[in-house]
Amino acid sequence: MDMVTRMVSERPVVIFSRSSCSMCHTVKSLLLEFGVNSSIYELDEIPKGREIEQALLRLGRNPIIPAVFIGGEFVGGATEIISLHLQRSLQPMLKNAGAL
Amino acid sequence: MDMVTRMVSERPVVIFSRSSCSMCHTVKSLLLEFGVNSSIYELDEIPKGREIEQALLRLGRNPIIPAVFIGGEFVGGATEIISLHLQRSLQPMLKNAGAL
Ligand SMILES: N[C@@H](CCC(=O)N[C@@H](CS)C(=O)NCC(=O)O)C(=O)O
Ligand SMILES: N[C@@H](CCC(=O)N[C@@H](CS)C(=O)NCC(=O)O)C(=O)O
Ligand code: FES
Repeated sequence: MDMVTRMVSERPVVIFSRSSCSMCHTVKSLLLEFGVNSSIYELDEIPKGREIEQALLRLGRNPIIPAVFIGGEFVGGATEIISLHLQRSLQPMLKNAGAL
Repeated sequence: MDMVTRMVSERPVVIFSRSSCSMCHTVKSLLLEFGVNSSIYELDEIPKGREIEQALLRLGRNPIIPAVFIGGEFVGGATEIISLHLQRSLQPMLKNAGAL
């Protein structure tokens, strides 16, 4: 099983990020405000960061961060998350995944 | 003279950026739309990128990118440039610096 596939099935909300990226910061803060306890992987800080990067590229993500997975499914980057939020679709999605 | 100080006095508009950063992309596109011929330095692509990073940190910029200089003066990052644009103050500033 792909490394990323295994990681994203372990928790309701998984975010791949870089600590230096302000777009990632926006997405992390937004989910935090919802009260979600996301699993956050800072690719610039963890040993297997490069490996995960490669796996995300293979999944078709480019550019790769932020990458948000809800309920094991790839949902999107900052644009998608913010637009789901504006459409009021984000909270139901989080509830269904057991994140709220 | 500080390396950055010299670089920013050479052209009316100078942007320090990273090619991978979408916030930097937004700022570069915005200035391009104005018809400005900015001097763009991608810190992740040029040999003296690390040196410039250090110089920007010494100038008190943190986080450092994007960093926009107009007429040799530090104006701000993405937030400042976008807010100046919304206040209709950006174009006059560019004109005064001879960038338009
Ligand atoms: N439209 C995407 C933009 C994603 C993007 O451009 N991410 C940049 C960082 S801001 C990136 O991954 N750059 C390549 C890298 O950091 O490896 C989104 O909404 O998330
Ligand atoms: N509020 C600042 C945000 C600047 C920021 O957070 N920049 C990030 C990249 S998006 C940064 O420089 N991170 C550290 C680094 O890349 O060295 C702005 O509007 O420009
Ligand atoms: S690195 Fe600047 S917005 Fe992502």
